[in-house]
Formats: sequence, C-alpha cells, structure tokens
Amino acid sequence: NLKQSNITNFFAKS
Amino acid sequence: MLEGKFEESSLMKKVVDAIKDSVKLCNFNCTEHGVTVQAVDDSRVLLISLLIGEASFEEYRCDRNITLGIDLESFNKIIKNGNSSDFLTLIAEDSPDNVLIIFEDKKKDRVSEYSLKLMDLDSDFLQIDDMEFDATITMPSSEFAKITRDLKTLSESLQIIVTKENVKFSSDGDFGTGNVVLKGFVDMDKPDESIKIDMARPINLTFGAKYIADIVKGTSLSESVTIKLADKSPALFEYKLPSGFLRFYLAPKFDE
Repeated sequence: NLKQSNITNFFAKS
Repeated sequence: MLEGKFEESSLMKKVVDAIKDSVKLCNFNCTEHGVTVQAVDDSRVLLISLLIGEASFEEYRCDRNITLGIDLESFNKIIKNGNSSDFLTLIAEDSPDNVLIIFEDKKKDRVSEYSLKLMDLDSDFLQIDDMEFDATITMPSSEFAKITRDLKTLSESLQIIVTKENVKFSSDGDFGTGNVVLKGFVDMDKPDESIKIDMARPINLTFGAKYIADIVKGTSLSESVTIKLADKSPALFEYKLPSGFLRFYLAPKFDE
C-alpha cells in the first residue's frame, strides 16, 4: 500500500 | 500602484484555468519584476509556483510591492467575461481593497471594467531551493495530458519510470493495467514535438493521478512540459510562459 506524502514536509517555511 | 496591461487577456485566462481547481484562495504578489504566486492545495500535496514576468505584459509598472489576495473562483467569473484577444489591464492602489480589471477590444470601441474585492489571506511561504534532479523529461504538453487522462481511468495512482532508453507511465487498477512508453526523439521540423529524456539515475516514482490531472490543466499555456524527477522527492512539472513559468511541485506516494 502506498501512502501520499505531504509537500510541506519537503520545503522549509521561510 | 500596480498597472499591468496584457496584449491579450488569454494568458491570464489560461493561468487562472490552470490553477483554480488546485487552489481557491491565493496571494498575487506584485513587484517591479512581475507577478508571482505561491500556493499549496488544501490537501497539502501540490505546490504551485507561478511567475508572470514583467515582459509578459505590454505595459507594466509596480512602484511598490503589492499583495492581491484573490478568490480564484470569483476572479475566474470576471476574467471569463473578456474576449481572449482583448487587452487586459489590472490596476490596484498601494494597500488595495480591490483590483480593477479592464478589458478593451482592439478597436477600442468597447471598454469593460470590473472591480474584484480582495481578501486578506494568511500564507506561509515555503523556501524552494534549487533541487537536484535525477531525470528530466521534456515532451509535448498535449501528449502528457492525454497519457494522464487515459491512465487515470484505470487507477488513482500513476507511476513514472525513467530508464536510459525511455520513460514509462504506468497505472495498475482493479480491472486492469495500462502503460505508455515513450522514447526520446528529435523532430527537426517541429521542435516542440520532440521528446527529450535526460537521466543521471533511473527513477521509479508513484503519484496521485488526480493531482497530475490537475497539473495538466496548464497544457494550454505551453506546447511542451518539462518533468523533473528525483528519488523520494517532489516532482517538478513546468509550463513555460512567454516570460516566466507555471510550476507544480507534486509530493510522491511512498510505501507504508
């Protein structure tokens, strides 16, 4: 089973 | 004050069409260099990054940075009212409550003016550093749109596999499977029809098909689309504008 990852986990808030 | 005039309203129409199903509310950040938007969809899977460069406008001035908080559904209702070939001018004061949207037909015998109320939107800005990608594919945008629509009918996931020789789009659903394999080739007469595959490392990534179906709504913006992929990282889908780009960063699916 595949789980959808979250885009905000890949980029830091600035 | 912002005053931006497009030679044709069609560019803005296409931009709004391309993003309105992914995000509802977003800030249009206007600077002397042009207009940028960064927005994340509600499910926080897809990030949109738009640059409409100053050179995309026939006339452009923005003395001070201005943020336009726009409800895209409302904006779309207004923007659809102009003919594609009309001049489109956007006007806003510094710290504006609304933006003026003016359509003029080329003969100047009809001028339509609308005002759109702006919203005060909170937005987190994400820092997107230059990413390193393992594979880059450039292909006709319409072909990518068709492949996406076709394979989405089988499964809610779409797999992209890149090897040295080719790129394979694949879906595996309850009632069957499907895949489309493309090889790189150069069309000398119509360069936009070419397919270019650059691969440093083989790639095998899976994405939500519905998000890619939203991404291909950018198809009308550009004859070709560039897809950049890296292992265990968001994919970048880019449609180039006359001056600027519409980029979608899509988070992949992983094994649980």
